[in-house]
Amino acid sequence: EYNVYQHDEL
Amino acid sequence: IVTFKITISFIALGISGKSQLLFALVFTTRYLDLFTSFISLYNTSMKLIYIACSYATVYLIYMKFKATYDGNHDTFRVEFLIVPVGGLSFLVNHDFSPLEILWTFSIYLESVAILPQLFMISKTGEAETITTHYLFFLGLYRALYLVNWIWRYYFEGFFDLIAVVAGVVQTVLYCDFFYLYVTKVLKGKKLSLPA
Repeated sequence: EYNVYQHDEL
Repeated sequence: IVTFKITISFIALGISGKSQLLFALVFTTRYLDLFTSFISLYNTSMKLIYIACSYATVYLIYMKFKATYDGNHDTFRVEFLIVPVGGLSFLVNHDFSPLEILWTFSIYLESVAILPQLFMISKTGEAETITTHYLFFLGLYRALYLVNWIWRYYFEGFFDLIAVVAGVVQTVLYCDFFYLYVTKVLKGKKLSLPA
């Protein structure tokens, strides 16, 4: 499950 | 591209200082996670480059080459963007925490930050070719994310509604410009609008 609070996009 | 353009031409003519200020605000509020999480060396480097370039551009426009900045045509009222975007980021976010609200604010603000620049071009009726290249790649950058998000949804189960909706809005705002870029600039003509 992706942790949405760690934003890995720029 | 825009930092480079002003640096080599020594003039800020045709560039909206307001859009550049908004982008500096966008990158500042979004990349506060530089202090809290590490994704990759590439990710960190790009964040630092974006922040540095946006502030360098603001410095060039409002300080170094202020005399060449066309403020009379840069009349978009940015409070009409910042106030609603600020309100919306408090209402619609993933988590009601300071960092997350600022991240959301930056996402919403980025989607509309180009409006002062587009408004300026519509007022002056023209843009230098290098300015249009800058706008094209700035728009393309988020448009390519749309493809990336479809990919990530299918292969990683990743879906960030806030980023996707804002990304779609942002891309749609560039569509009219994309049309002009393809029909005029790519055919070797200068971008000028009928009076």
